[in-house]
Amino acid sequence: KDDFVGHQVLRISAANEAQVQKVVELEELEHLQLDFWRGPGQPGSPIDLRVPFPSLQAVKVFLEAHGIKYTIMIDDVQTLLDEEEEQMTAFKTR
Amino acid sequence: AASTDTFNYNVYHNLDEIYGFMDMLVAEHPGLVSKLEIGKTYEARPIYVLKFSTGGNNRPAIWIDTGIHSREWVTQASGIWFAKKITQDYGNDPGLTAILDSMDIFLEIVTNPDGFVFTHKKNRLWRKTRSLTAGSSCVGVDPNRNWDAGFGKTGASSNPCTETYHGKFANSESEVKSIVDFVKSHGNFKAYISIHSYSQLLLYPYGYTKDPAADDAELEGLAKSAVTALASLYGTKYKYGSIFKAIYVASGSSIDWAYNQGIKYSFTFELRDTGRYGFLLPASQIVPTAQETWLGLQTIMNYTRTHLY
Repeated sequence: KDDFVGHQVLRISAANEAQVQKVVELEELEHLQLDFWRGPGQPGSPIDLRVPFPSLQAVKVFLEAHGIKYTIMIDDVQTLLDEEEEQMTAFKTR
Repeated sequence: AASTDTFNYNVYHNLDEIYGFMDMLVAEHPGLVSKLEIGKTYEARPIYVLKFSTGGNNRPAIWIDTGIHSREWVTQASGIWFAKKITQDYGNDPGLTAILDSMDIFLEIVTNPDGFVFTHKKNRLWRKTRSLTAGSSCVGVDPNRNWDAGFGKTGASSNPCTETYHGKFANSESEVKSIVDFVKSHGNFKAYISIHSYSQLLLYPYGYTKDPAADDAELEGLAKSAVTALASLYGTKYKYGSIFKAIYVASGSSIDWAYNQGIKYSFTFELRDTGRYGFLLPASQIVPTAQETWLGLQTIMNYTRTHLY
């Protein structure tokens, strides 16, 4: 199974169309392996982005450099996946 | 599980367990539930639809699908709960009984089986189908960009390596074409509801154009009623609107195709949550999510029954 240790999900708040376009630019950078959980839409509507650990620094620098606000929605994706897996395994064991 | 009464609705299940549940439900309610195979996936898995019918011939019908995006696990889990709920409520709940006394309900619980198996075995966050694209090392097509409605326009990607890749041509995915052929051959669907997660939205056409649908005002009014009913249980707040207005331009979507087929009451639900767990919603929230969504579904189904066209 693929693991997502260190992957974070960022909640990005693009304040205007220009900032939305900046985030759209990120989408084109395939080497970052970004996964939009909620894609760029109207300014003000949240954009949720899963960022692999190796790309985290670059993405955060990019957002901060363009004054685009973000929060960390999920600190480590693998932690949630492990909890989900444990729950399913416990059920099967029972 | 020995029966659908002892089946555990509070945990996530894999494909075999869900298909096993479907067989149990059919065996327990042979006069109400039947299982149809409408096609095969790219990897040759059967695609099953549950039909809930109390008789008649080609009655006006309601389509509900869950799990077209495989990682949205709370939707398939909710679909299981809906199936059980229908069998429990028929004969007991006047609203649902009235619907099934004059209409049929078709429910496809695992609409992207290949992708769903892949989320269990390899990549929990897989969204697309598992078809191979000639000339590309990337796998899969976004099954909700592959429908013949604004296909290939803005709001989908032509790059096979992206999550919103629309595929080489409309209905290229057998998971999509199976539904298209089934709905067209049935010819009497009056409502089409596709269930996704997440972000707590109730959406209606269009996504591929900002032009409002001909029935925009009616769809908006019905969406408002549905989200009000949904919120009445746990206070879960939904927004509603056309795909284009509420979120972004999205082409090739199932409900745009359904609406253009003349199925007026076409909606997409985006279930919980708004941004704490995303696709990784804890299993403890499956049943509450299904319960509240059912109230929204019932609003749409009741309205459809009393506003046949």
